Amino acid sequence: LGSDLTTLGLNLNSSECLYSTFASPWAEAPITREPQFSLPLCYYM
Amino acid sequence: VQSNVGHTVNATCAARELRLASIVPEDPAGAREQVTGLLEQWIRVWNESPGSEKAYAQYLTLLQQHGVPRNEQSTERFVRLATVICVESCVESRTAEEGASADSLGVLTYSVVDAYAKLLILLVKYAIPDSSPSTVLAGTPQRLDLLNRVLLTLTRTLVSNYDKTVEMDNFDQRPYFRLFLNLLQDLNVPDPVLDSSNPRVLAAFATVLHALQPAVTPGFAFSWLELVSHRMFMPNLLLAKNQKGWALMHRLLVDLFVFLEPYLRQVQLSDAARLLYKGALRVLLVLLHDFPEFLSDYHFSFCDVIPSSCIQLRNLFLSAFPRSMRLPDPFTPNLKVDLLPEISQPPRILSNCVIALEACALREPLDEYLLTRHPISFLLDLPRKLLDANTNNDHVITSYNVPLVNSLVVHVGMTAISQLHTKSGNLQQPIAHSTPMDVFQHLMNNLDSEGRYFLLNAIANQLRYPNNHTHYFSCVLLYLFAEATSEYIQEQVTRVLLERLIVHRPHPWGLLITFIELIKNPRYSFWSHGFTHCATEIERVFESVARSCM
Amino acid sequence: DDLRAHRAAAEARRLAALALSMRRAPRKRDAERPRQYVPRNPYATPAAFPTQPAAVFDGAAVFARLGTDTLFFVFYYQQGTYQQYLAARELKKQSWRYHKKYMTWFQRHEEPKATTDAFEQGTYVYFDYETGWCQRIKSDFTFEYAYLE
Repeated sequence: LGSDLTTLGLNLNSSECLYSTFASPWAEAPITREPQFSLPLCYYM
Repeated sequence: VQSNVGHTVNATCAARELRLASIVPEDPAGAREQVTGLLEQWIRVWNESPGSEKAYAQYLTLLQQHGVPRNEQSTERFVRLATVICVESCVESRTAEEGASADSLGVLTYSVVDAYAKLLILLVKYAIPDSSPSTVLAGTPQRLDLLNRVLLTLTRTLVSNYDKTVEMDNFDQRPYFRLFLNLLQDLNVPDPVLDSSNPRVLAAFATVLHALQPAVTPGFAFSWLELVSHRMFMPNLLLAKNQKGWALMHRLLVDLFVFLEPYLRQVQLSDAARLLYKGALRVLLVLLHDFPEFLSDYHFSFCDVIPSSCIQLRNLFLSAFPRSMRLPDPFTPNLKVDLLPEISQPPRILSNCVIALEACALREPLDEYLLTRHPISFLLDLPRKLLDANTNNDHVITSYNVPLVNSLVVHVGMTAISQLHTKSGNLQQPIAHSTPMDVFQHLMNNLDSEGRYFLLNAIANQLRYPNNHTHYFSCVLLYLFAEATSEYIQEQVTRVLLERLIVHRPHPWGLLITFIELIKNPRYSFWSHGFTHCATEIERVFESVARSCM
Repeated sequence: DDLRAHRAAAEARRLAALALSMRRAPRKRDAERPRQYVPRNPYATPAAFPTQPAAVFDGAAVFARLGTDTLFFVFYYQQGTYQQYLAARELKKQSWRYHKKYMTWFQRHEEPKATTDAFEQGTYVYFDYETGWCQRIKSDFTFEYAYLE
């Protein structure tokens, strides 16, 4: 009968995209919104 | 060939190709020591003057003196040896995890791998000869070529190391995972150097991940799925302009299900296969939520690689519908489906639906028959043509070529819909006594139970969101029920619908609509059939489904 | 029989490799970038001193309320972190511009005397992070756009 997919740790009713906080296929919960950021190489002293 | 066997054959060929390519000529004496020295120098530069473009430029000049990246062979040798050295160093850095169990893998330190990844980034972005920052975009084709060469060398190095160590349970996927993840993250951020070619950067990674698909390196499968679904990769691939990345993501998803297929079909999942499947479900839920059009446009080829026993998994794909669409509640009393505007619109299908028909040279005679109703021998012989000893690991899965059945059903349906449009401009025309319906009815009455099951499955796979395929195939299914020559066939039609309804959600909209019509419309006198009362638990199932439908 | 035995052995190897992959599946820490600037020789501070930035510094809003001195501190002493990224972003909002060659932030002190496609010339304020840790005036400075981050 399959499984209850709402228990896989994803907020399926979210009005926001899930992918930006998708931690990994093994994670039981999304990541806290870890910011996507990149620092140009020239910022590294 | 869209069949599982086809995909598996592709995977095996890919594996063999990759392994053959991993055989490299002997390195000159001292090559490893030389690369070790260069790496040590880089790590000093990286640690002592991070961000100093002057120090970076000096180091790249030093690399150029060693033929990197100008000379292909020197570059391949440098990247291969540097990768081996960094991975070894990372694995040796393993420290025991406090309080972990004996067979825990320990904790790895990635400072060397991270520094090495930065070097590869620098190489790809800035090491193209005669390209100063001002002509930075001029070097893009060379950059992409260098990126592909670097990624290919990393892949071959992984496979070579994999083949040597996996049998002794020694292969540790994590350093390679970290390396690819660093490259993925750094090369997919908005950047003036590579951003203009971002789809091609993504394509380079998609090619690598296809080469490392689970069927080729099962020992890398868990890292592979994490990289494929990573938020810096999968969304970028699916959001790339003009959906350029969709075909690449489709191929990767097919790679995953081709690998899982034998385990899912046998329903004997090892712990690892079960966990991988659970991870796949999470990825699919993200796709269903954020990119439903991707799943729905490729539903046909995904159904080809999903075993017919994986009902909920298949429902997941079939439940996807365009986000712009608002589905009417299927349980709305007296819902007039045939008045919905969407049902005259064809669904977008990106899969090639006729590839299996063409592979079996059936498309032309079928088109000929659909057009002229001749020769009758074609129809009489059709059930036999759908047979095909489809074996895997030498036990026969089924005697039918399921992808061929799927392809036939969709092609006949699409022909029928265009014929109806030609005649009357809409689908309201009766679908009975038409050549396509002849084909469906002949198959219903002349296939054995197994063949009829695959036929009904292929039809039920088209019951999705409101569109003219859903509408047509819903009518076909109900018509086949009404015109069935035996109650047993009616029971089988019901069974195919019911098994899709009793599994956990999601349930495709068209499936619900069809079942509600079947149990409500007196024309089918559904409840009068013996099989609805054949056993108390069956009666209970029907009533519970009926209640939820009402 | 040989073929069957060969296939069974291949299947067993596949499953064993998959099980190995599961045991060594990447964990959170295998995918995380070092979020904090990890000092090589950490100063032994009393336990009361926080070793991680408070969560409030994960949001851009608080950076709008910090003084420039603090923004420069975060930029130069919290390298590679999200806070450095936020500090740089706030400095740009306040019309500071980062010079890649001098690794220094400049701000126009007045309208440039000369502006071409390749550079602008004039009097600037810059933050001297190396010697004085203070803002200084630099007149007749040429800011080449090739070095503008």
